[in-house]
Amino acid sequence: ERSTRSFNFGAYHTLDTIYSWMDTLVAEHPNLITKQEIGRSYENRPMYVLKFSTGGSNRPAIWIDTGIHSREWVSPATGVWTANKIATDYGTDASLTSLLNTMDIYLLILTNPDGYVYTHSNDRMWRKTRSRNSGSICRGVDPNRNWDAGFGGPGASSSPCSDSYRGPSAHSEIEVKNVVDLIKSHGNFKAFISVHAYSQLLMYPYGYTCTNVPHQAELDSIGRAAVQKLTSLYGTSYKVGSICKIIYQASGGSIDWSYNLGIKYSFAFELRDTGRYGFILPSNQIIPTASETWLALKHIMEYVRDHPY
Amino acid sequence: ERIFIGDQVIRVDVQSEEQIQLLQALETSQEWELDFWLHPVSTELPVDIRVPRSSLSSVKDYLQAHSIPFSVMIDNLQELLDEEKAEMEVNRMR
Repeated sequence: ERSTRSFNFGAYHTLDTIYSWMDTLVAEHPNLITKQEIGRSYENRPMYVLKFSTGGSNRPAIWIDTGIHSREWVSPATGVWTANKIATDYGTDASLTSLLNTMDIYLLILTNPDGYVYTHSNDRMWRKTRSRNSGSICRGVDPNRNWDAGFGGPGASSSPCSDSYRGPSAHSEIEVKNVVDLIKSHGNFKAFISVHAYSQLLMYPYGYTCTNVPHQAELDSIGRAAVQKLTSLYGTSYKVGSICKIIYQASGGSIDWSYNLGIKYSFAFELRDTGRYGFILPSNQIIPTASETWLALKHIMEYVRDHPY
Repeated sequence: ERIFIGDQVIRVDVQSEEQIQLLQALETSQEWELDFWLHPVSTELPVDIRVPRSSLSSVKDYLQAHSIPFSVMIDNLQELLDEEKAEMEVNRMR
């Protein structure tokens, strides 16, 4: 007999364990959560999105993805904790309850399942997908350089051996295309949030150009307020800004694509690091990381709920 | 499995544009098989580089030769990964 109460949220887990836990979560909250397969990965693993919905038809929705870069383990670990948080707070947290009474949340915890498995079995430092590249011995594409947003521009590599290889064409990676197809076919997403690790940043578009987006002031204001809440828990300091201005110019990124598609509230998180571990953040920091991130996520989601467009 | 025995992650707190350019030159070179965890882009953000054991002395010589200050963030990556793996195993058994 299994229960989400016996699941250790303060530990890193394999893909199989996370997928199995998803079934448990769905079984415990059948009126709130469904697990949808949105397609298969390059190596034919299913990609599951958890849909949190209290009913209605094609309600406005919020997209959250974690784990697009395989070695950033704290990202999907935060996704797991967040899914459980949404499930357990619905009905008790008035704000989240009101949000879910008008909107749906889609959470893709393992956006790059092949890469994630590979980090458990072969190379803990693997970042990309596992697709084969024609004419090269090097495998994989950086799935956050593969979106149709300034694709092929500065800040992405054309070399298959690079960790930031953009791929042969936009949406060439099946993992990216599966998400693109879902978002487009749904047509009513109002926010798109992608969760990475580690630099302690909250970013908004653009990455492929250093030009300001039309909603720069609003996104910046939302980001700063969200980070203020995040910081209030443990004092973790974050920077806020456009990808291009606070990290570097990077083309083909997911939130640039979502913003250009018309999803105004597009953000990317770089979760915390203690300055000592990088991608090997100790598991005892998963829950603190997820807890502080939740405050920022919740702020963004509440803002989206209160500012329909 | 890939083994990271003796690999270090070094952190560079970049102090000038010139240092950024020198690190960017390192980034494009494939000779030392460096893995940039955080890229050289600004003096406001640190640069973290995973350096294979075989390249450690060359990289450190390069940084010292150009007066680029650095510290060792992770002394032996494999030790951390072994701890991580052992912890996962214990958790799985539990």
